[in-house]
Amino acid sequence: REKRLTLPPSEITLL
Amino acid sequence: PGLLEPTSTLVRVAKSASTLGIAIEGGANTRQPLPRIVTIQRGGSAHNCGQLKVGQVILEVNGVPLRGREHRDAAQLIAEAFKTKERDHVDFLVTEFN
Repeated sequence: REKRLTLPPSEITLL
Repeated sequence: PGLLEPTSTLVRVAKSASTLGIAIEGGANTRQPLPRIVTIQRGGSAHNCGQLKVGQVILEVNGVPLRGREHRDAAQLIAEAFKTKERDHVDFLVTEFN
């Protein structure tokens, strides 16, 4: 869970 | 596919407009490991279909699992599924469960 918190946010792509 | 996801739903989106009209965020190695629908644009094929909703997580596209795919890879897979002339629809396996 700690590792999860360090993950970066994602970019957003319009499709 | 999908049998281990009891809350998953298969949604077939007909290519009824020139765009699919969804925005997604997430992918492997991000806080949102599977792509999540964040916007549905009015007038797009997804909006016309009426079954996709903001907040749903996309598990599979045309039977191809998205787990483990990074954002750009997942986005490209969806874009190609919409672009190909082999099918007049795109099948999404989605879940409300995040």
